[in-house]
Amino acid sequence: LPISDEDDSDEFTKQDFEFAERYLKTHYNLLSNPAGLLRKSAGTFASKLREMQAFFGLDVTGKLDEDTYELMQQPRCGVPDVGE
Amino acid sequence: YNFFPRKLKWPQNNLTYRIVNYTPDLKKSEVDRAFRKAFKVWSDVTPLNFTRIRSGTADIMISFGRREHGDFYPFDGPSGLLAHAFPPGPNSGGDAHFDEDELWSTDSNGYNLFLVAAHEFGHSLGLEHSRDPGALMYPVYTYTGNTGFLLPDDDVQGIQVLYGKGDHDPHPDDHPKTPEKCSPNLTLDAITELRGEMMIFKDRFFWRLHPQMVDADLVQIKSFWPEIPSKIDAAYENSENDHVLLFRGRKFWALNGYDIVEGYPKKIYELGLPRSVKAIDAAVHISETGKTLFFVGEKYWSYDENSQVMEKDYPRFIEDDFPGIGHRVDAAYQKNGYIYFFNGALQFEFSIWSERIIRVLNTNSIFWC
Repeated sequence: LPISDEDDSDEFTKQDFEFAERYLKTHYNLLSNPAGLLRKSAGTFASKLREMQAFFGLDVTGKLDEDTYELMQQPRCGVPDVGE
Repeated sequence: YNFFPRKLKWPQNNLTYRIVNYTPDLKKSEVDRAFRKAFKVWSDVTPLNFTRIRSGTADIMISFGRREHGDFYPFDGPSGLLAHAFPPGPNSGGDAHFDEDELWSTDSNGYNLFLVAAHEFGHSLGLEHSRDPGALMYPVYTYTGNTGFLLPDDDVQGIQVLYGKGDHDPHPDDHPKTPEKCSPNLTLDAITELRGEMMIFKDRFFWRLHPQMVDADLVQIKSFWPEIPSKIDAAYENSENDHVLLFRGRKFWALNGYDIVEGYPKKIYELGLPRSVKAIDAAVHISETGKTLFFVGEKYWSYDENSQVMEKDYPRFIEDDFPGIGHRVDAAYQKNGYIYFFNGALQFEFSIWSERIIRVLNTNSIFWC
């Protein structure tokens, strides 16, 4: 529900990103990346995030935003959302 | 609805299941019943039959476990991952696992075991997750009530692609469809503002529409307020006390955010409506005057929120005071000096000041369709 006149910060911590990464690994088959390929993994993270945002009808940005992060925190089934 | 790759399904219609262990959160009989009801959800709409065995290996082995529980797909402690199941196949195929770190319940506390099990058994039979937020196979947990569960139409269509129809569906015409906000025939049950957002009610859902957003979030009423009925007649916001009031039949609830205000539900005749009124069609609060209008059939009443009494000389005919909007109202809200009356697939923008209709719009134009 809209929170009445409280401001809410919208930056994400390292832990938030790690949580989001775990979520995408579990449900969107984001593969663990060997160290050192950060740039490539960033692309994979963004493309998997876009897959998740498309599945749930969110704005497909490939960037972690508030709606996406909020949805990731909702209790759910552990089966992946994309068939592998 | 979606299927697993290669549309995995069971080659036979007669399937066995075994409850390998139990959760301490519930009595064994409650667990047995939850699983039995969950299988019935699927056997009612297909030719599938489920038989429980108490030893040996069943097609669908059901167990509770926490963290790493033997299948390399660890659970994660309270909330988060609730359960998972494997698609049809030998060995672990079809098996369903429930996270023991959750609080399992037979109601809206914690997580309702029947609802989660019905979802997981959908996987055990070959359904993947659905994108339809009203479907049982939607991945995010939504409490949809404790009695009278009806398998949503999306799930029925999916499972019948795999196994065909049964011949004993007790509710063949009642499988709820998720409303389409841009349907040209969209009609509404109720509508209200809430702290600047719009809440647009239809069947067991409401859309949340933020003024700056085009996309509306579709949410199930029960997932916000488990005690509220899964369909409402009317709603309005009294912004003076930050309450939203929801009406169903002769009862109404006052909500403050997620919480139901103490002392509710109350009866609509406590507002001064005659006892002959069984339900109201629509309600709208006019902040400029402090009055709330209640629409019932062809008439309407005016309630003074300050003095908390129904005004004299009411009811009046809708047509007399709001000419042109028709003889009944499905839903109504007011904004910037206009009242928007919804009647079927049309909405009428009525100017409070000039007391006449300014525009006639499609109901679905509220979603920018």
